[in-house]
Amino acid sequence: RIEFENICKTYSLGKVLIPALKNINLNITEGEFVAISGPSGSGKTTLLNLIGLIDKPTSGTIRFEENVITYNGQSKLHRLRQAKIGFIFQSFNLIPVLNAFENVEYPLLLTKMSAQQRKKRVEEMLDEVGILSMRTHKPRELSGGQRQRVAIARALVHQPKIVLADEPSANLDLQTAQDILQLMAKLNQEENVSFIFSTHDPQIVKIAKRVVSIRDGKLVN
Amino acid sequence: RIEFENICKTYSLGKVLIPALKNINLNITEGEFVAISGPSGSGKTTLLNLIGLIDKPTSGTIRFEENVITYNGQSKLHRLRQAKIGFIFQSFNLIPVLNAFENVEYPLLLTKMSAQQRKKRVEEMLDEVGILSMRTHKPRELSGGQRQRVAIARALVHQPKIVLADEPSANLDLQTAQDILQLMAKLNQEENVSFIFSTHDPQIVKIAKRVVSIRDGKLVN
Ligand SMILES: Nc1ncnc2c1ncn2[C@@H]1O[C@H](COP(=O)(O)OP(=O)(O)OP(=O)(O)O)[C@@H](O)[C@H]1O
Ligand SMILES: Nc1ncnc2c1ncn2[C@@H]1O[C@H](COP(=O)(O)OP(=O)(O)OP(=O)(O)O)[C@@H](O)[C@H]1O
Ligand SMILES: [Mg+2]
Ligand SMILES: [Mg+2]
Repeated sequence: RIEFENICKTYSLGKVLIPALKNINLNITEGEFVAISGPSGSGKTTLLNLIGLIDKPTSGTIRFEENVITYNGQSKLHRLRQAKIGFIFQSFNLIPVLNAFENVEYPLLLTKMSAQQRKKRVEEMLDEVGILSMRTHKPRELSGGQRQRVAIARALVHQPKIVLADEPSANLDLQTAQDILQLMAKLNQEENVSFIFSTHDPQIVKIAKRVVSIRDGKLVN
Repeated sequence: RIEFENICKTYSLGKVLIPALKNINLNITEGEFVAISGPSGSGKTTLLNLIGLIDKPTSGTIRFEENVITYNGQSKLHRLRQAKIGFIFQSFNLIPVLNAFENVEYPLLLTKMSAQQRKKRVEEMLDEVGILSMRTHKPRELSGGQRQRVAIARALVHQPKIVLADEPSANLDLQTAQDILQLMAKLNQEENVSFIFSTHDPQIVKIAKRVVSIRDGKLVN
């Protein structure tokens, strides 16, 4: 369960202040399948970064499963993220010197799995998103949609409770996007994984159980 | 006019050969508005890179306005690209240390325009794509869709005859995507600028005058 109370996020560029999020009040419960929809520049990525504990708000309170997040215990926050959250970034953020297999394996290196167990899990995820044959390619040796799928596999590989997906289908053709969405809907229904998407894709908005609309940093009805 | 005769492109990864394009025969005439459509990994980016003279084929012949492209005169090729072609890359390829204004100004630095003329043109383009107020932001201080629009403005700023656009609407909301498409359709109709898009977006495929379908590196009907 995630609670946002009066959350504001303001960026500063030199002397200029940019209020990207204004007074956000939002609750997300376990097992939700939420689409965050809004125009370019409206604050979707900023909101996802706060939910994913990647960034901190300028003011307001965030509660994660009843506990207030304080942002001073960096390692505690880090461990919470690694254990519970999977994040698919809008620009993928793959590690250029690692190939697809190694990029997806990365979150598992901090678990107690053996190399053999990791290999089985990584290959299973790569296969789920249709790029197993590409596992030795580095990101620059992959197509845009293949990189996107490496990012998706990496976000799901350690079986997180919450998956935050920033434009997960932007570079995917219709068929591949539908396959990925079905995989996510299955994880949501069978394993109660919460999914929070930022998206412009009407397909995702349509299959979401709930739609949160944002415009100019504010939630709208 | 661009002619592709028996074009093949094979990547090599260590000892493995990856035939990304197989025997492509394609003619594109002046003033066309072509959508290249196909699944993820089918060869769209590879094809666009060859049309834009950014990469060279493994075999086959490319003719640009009747002249065979030979790929040994690097500076001649470079000048042809700069004069005639605008390219919107799938991952934007913005220069991180330059702000939005400077990124869009970059192609004009090699022209005979004065600083004042460049400023007028750059601000006109930034305004056309709706991000004039963001001109001092660096790429990391912009949203995904705002970065995409910087890439679009940069591709159009020097008034190229041919614009190659790799997924130009992937990170744009519906309204912004439509505005950009209208701008491109206007340049096509009023200035006879050729547009070749690679896209998964059904909106773009719908307004294209011609659709080229690709699957597994081959053109299909
Ligand atoms: N540098 C490279 N080395 C090896 N293989 C490559 C390289 N670049 C691309 N490929 C492979 O060539 C094929 C075609 O890639 P391309 O990027 O043209 O596809 P695409 O149609 O643009 O896909 P998408 O819709 O996902 O962007 C893919 O299977 C890809 O993995
Ligand atoms: N580091 C930063 N510094 C300054 N301004 C920023 C920074 N990051 C984002 N912004 C601004 O904050 C606003 C919200 O950005 P955000 O990335 O959340 O939008 P978005 O809804 O994800 O957009 P898109 O749909 O284009 O991805 C935008 O106007 C953007 O320019
Ligand atoms: Mg975004
Ligand atoms: Mg591509």
